[in-house]
Amino acid sequence: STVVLVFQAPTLKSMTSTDPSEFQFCIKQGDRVRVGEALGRWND
Amino acid sequence: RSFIKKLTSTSRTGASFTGGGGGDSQGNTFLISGATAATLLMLGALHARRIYEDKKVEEAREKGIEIEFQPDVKASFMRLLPLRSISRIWGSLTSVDLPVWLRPYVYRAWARAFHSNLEEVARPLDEYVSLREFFAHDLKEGSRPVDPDPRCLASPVDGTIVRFGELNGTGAMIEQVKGFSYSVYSLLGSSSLLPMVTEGNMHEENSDQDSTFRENKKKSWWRISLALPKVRDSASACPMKGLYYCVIYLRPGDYHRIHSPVDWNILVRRHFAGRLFPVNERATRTIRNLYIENERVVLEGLWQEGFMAVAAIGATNIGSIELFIEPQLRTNRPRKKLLHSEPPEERVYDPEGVGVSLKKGDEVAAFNMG
Repeated sequence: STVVLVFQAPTLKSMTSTDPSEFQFCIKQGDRVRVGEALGRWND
Repeated sequence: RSFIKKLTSTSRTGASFTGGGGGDSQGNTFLISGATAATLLMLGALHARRIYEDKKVEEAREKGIEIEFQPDVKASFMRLLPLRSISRIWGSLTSVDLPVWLRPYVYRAWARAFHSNLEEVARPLDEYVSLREFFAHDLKEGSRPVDPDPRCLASPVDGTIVRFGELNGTGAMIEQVKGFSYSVYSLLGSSSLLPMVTEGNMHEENSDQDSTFRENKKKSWWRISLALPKVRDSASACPMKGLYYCVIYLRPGDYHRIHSPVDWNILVRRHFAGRLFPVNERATRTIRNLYIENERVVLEGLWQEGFMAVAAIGATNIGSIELFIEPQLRTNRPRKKLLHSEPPEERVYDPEGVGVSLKKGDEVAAFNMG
């Protein structure tokens, strides 16, 4: 079985930045994750 | 047929001349043993080849080489199999009540084969009456601490990260495997509340710099989505900036319950009664449209940052999805129509209110065998 998450997350207000988003995944392809562990974070 | 006729006539002849215990019947025994041995040999060779190929894939991945989409004959053959019936039979077999003395042996064997951690299981093993019940077991209190950071998105399941990234570009495509992608609309449904903008409005959307404006836009998107869910042209639309996806695969030995990734309100549930292909690593690189053809339940709603959707996709062995927020929902039902492209069955939770509210870490659903 598989679960797919699709979600909206915070983005930077300034478009001059090279990184278009404030949200960052903290995982890699092939990583094992468990319920409750962070998939990504963002700055306030 | 001629082979069987010949075999039968030879057997009769042998029986009439030798009284059924002569040299010919002995010859038939050898013939059948030979056929059985050949079949076993062939199955063994196929299995060895598969192990070899999987090892090659694993080695390539370790070297950083990404495996491309490679449809094969076996994948085409899968389409001919009655996978739904197989799944339902598997479900019936695993629902059989086991004798109390046998339960720990069966569940330990399962755990050993699929690397499950029995120390986390909430109840003593002999209290799970069947393998199916054991498979969907709950966990001991505190086994899965939820990240307390309010600015993090938690994993809803135990599993392996298959793909993740940001949705952008026309059609909002998710990569199944290198060389093959599918539209997020095909996954979530054409009436999805996914926030999209038409290409003409992209500049306006990209120049969104003010947070107040962003909040207002979010609200107006929501009003438009609810009022006119099917008016938008998804083919020429692009996803709004800041839309992400993450695909997580659950192995047979993993804990199979789905939890809430954030605090959110579930507004819509969609059930797609599709096929039930396997969804393992091999299937993702050989079966086209795997996730959008398989049976699945999609939950859509809102959280503090906007849109949120969780799609639970079934497979041959784990074909049914149980929703704790809607226990009456039944999935993996016998198919009445031959067509696999039926529209999804949709339910809006509390259309006048805020839907079903869930906290981060709350149990939402479970995958069941068969």
